[in-house]
Amino acid sequence: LPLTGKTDDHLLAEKYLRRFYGLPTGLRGRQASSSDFQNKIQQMQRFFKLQITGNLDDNTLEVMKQPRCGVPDVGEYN
Amino acid sequence: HFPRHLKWENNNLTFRILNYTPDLKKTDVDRAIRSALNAWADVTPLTFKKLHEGIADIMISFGSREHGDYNPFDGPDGLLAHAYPPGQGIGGDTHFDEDEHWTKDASAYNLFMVAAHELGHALGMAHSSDAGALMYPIYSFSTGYPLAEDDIEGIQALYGPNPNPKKRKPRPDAPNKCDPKLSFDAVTELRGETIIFKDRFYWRLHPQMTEPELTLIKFTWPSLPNKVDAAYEYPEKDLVYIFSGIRVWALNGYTLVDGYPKYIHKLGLPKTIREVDAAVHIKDTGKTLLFTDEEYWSYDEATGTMDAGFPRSIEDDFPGMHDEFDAVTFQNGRLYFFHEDLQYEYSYNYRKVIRIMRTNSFLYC
Repeated sequence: LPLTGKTDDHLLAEKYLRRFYGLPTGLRGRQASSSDFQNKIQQMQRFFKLQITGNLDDNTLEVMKQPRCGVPDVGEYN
Repeated sequence: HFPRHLKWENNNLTFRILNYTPDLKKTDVDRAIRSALNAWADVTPLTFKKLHEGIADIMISFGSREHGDYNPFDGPDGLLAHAYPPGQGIGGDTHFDEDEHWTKDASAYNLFMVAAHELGHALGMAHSSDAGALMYPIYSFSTGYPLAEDDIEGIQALYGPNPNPKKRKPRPDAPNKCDPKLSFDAVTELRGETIIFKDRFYWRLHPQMTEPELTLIKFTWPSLPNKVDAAYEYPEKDLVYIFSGIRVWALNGYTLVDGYPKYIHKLGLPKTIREVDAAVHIKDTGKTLLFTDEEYWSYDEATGTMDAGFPRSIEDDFPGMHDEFDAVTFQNGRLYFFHEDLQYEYSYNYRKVIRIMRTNSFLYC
């Protein structure tokens, strides 16, 4: 089967972090969005007690693909 | 809790089930929801009355994709359900994704388990990072009372305890790897990683990672029991054997091998043996050592038979440690024996203890 491209994993992670960790959307400049992304990954890794790397490693992706509740892990749900 | 510790000001709440999934009988859905509410009611002063019409505090419904709240579901798997914290209007409302297959057993997504989690949100509970808690965000199936200590502490911080408490044994929270009193149930290698079983969980240790990963056993291997007594890897066949009570399971990676579980007595153990405490395969000799109480057995993997002259005394053949072990593993020519909160690094060649350390140091504590 074709391997999932890096882009697909990144998109999945972005969607996940936006939904559950409040990753900001919209145009904020490359540097700002890249550091937000890394911070949010770290926040997610901290929550799930994964190794805190700030990188989208295999273990982090594996957790992101698990079936779960739709309520965010941080902040209020409204 | 959610920000501002949102909670219901009144302890007598109403709920209404607006529609039903075709996956289950109506009575099964009613029972799942009622049981989920009772799990929370058992430990708080909250009561729940069912309404059949009008507006209830907690409105429960099944819907798919965009279902009217601008928080759409996503088809099968992924998001399973969501619920809103206590409040007016949509507050307390609980929605289940109809694109999931809902069941009353473990064959698909168990409605009772998901409902108990979502109703926790409807009462003011946010997500827990404790993998043993009901309010952990990732789905898992288990039997028995669904709330862990973490969940009970959380809900009672909002509403207080039940003035007429029912006798309920909460699930234990996830084990703390740095607990100085930590003991293991079983340890094995699995394709270059080390798997450590403790209660309903296991840690996965990868040589290139400094942080062990904790997961529910049932999450990875739904057909394994919640408690493991012993485990060992037989690398020649790429199999890991898991012992619990009088049964043994064989795993090929993460897949259960056909024909298992089998009785441990098929290995040649007498029927008086009701469980194996620890097990380890020694590659150099091709033998598997099985520890039961104060004795151990030697099993020849090649012939599939117990070696003659066994059982033998643990204390006699492995001096300087204990007469019983919780877990044993073999790494880099050394045996690691675990007894309660201590581990013994033992040289198999020189037949002596090299080091004694705390069990939790195996998890880098």
